[in-house]
Amino acid sequence: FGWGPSLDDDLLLPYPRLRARPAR
Amino acid sequence: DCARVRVGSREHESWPPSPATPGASGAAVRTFVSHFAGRAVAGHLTRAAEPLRTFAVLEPGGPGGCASRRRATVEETARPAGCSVAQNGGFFRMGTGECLGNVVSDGRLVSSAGGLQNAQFGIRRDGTMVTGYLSEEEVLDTENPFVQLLSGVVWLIRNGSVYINESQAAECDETQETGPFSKFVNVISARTAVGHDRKGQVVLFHADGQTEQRGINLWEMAEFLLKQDVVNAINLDGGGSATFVLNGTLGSYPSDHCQDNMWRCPRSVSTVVCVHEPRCQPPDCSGHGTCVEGRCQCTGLFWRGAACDKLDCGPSNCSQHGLCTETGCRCEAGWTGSNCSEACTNGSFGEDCAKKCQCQNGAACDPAQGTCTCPLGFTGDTCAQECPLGWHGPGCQRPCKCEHQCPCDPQTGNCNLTQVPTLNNILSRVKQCLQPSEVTLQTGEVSLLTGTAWLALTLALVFLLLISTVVNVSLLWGSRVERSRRLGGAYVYHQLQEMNGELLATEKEQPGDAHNPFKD
Repeated sequence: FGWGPSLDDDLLLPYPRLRARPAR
Repeated sequence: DCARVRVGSREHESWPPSPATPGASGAAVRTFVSHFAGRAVAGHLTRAAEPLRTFAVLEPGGPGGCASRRRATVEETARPAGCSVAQNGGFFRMGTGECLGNVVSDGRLVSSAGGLQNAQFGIRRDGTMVTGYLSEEEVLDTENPFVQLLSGVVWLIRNGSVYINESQAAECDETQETGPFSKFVNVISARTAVGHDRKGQVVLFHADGQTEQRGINLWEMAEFLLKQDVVNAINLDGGGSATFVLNGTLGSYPSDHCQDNMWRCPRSVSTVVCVHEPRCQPPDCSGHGTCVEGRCQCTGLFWRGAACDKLDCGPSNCSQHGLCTETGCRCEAGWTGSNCSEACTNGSFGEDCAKKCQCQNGAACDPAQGTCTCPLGFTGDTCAQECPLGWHGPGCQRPCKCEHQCPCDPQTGNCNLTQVPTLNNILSRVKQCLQPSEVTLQTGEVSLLTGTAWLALTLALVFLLLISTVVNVSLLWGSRVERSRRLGGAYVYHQLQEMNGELLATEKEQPGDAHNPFKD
């Protein structure tokens, strides 16, 4: 099945990637 | 982004292992196309009994995948592991490939979330399935450690009830409805989940979709699982990560595009959840057995248990006098027999009574150490020595208490020895301690000795007396005669003898006359 890597384009993330909030 | 809890206990549900269902083996896979709010969604529901032996969390590309932050497609990880059914597992950092949350794979702690409060699903060594929130301390428990564990986000169902709202409060500090977390919960997309049902079977859920276009949200997934009698479940990675693999081959429709966006390609993900043929737990049967169709067949006569990790020497358990080993009871010193129920006999001691006692004089031999307990009057390691003079009692530890330090009976301690002067030492004033018999004898001797002496002495004295008497009498008599002669007074006329040598006729001897010098 040489379908090659995916584009990782369907992201479903619980937390925003950018803002890393301090652990409470 | 959530609170860290290092110690203590957090909210979670523990579901005890169900009794093994004989004959049940491997995974039961159902395929569905269901309608959620008018949207047709295809997916799979997989159940597997005896999860301790059929469920596993796998690192990407095999052991060490998390450490090397590897990513691999579910197929690449599932195939070599022999998974009948496999799905993507926990979340990971897209940029670095770092495995996020807790990961325990086949008994190995791969990574720890440090107490971050996200939804967890795991199986402990005794087969208990744990769903919910765990402190770091609970994750690292060694009493009944996790053999499989992974982290998700949102505890979907707790004890048969939807638990999404509570999760939102526990797993994220956002309160507004429109924040990313809330969107994450309510958006439709491809979804996966793991949990267990009332029969104690592990349940894997997968639904195809694409974020904001196809698929289901967490509420719809939770409702679907409740209808499938799922009791506890957590939400795992979705969107382009959602992948279902059946017997090592892709069985779902991933939403990520390939380089050629005509096509869809499965994403290289991090950890994988795997259902396989019943495996022995641990796979090597603790080194004491062979795994045959998922059951450990223990080697030797004494290894027992599903994992061949328990030694069993029978109900007597070595009669409390031994240790059960893989070769049977190893008896403590002093005991022997297959169950260590026989004490050492006839002068033997030590392990398996293999050594010979050296005790003498009827001393008791300790069956364990072989040490001798001496009878009264004897001492020494083997009780071969009599008590030294002046000591008595057990082990000759007690000094005799006799006058003039005389020795005593080594057994009783009685001072049956007395002082007696003996003839030959009377003068020397030396005292000697003698045995009663000796004493009697000596006394007898002495008395005998004394008696004889006295007798001899007496006789000698008597003899001397006699002699002296005779001498005295003779002297006395002699002196009288003398005196009488000299003293005048009565005298004796004694005719003289012939002068010139002729005897008078009267003088001629008379026969029978004792020659008596003296004649009237």
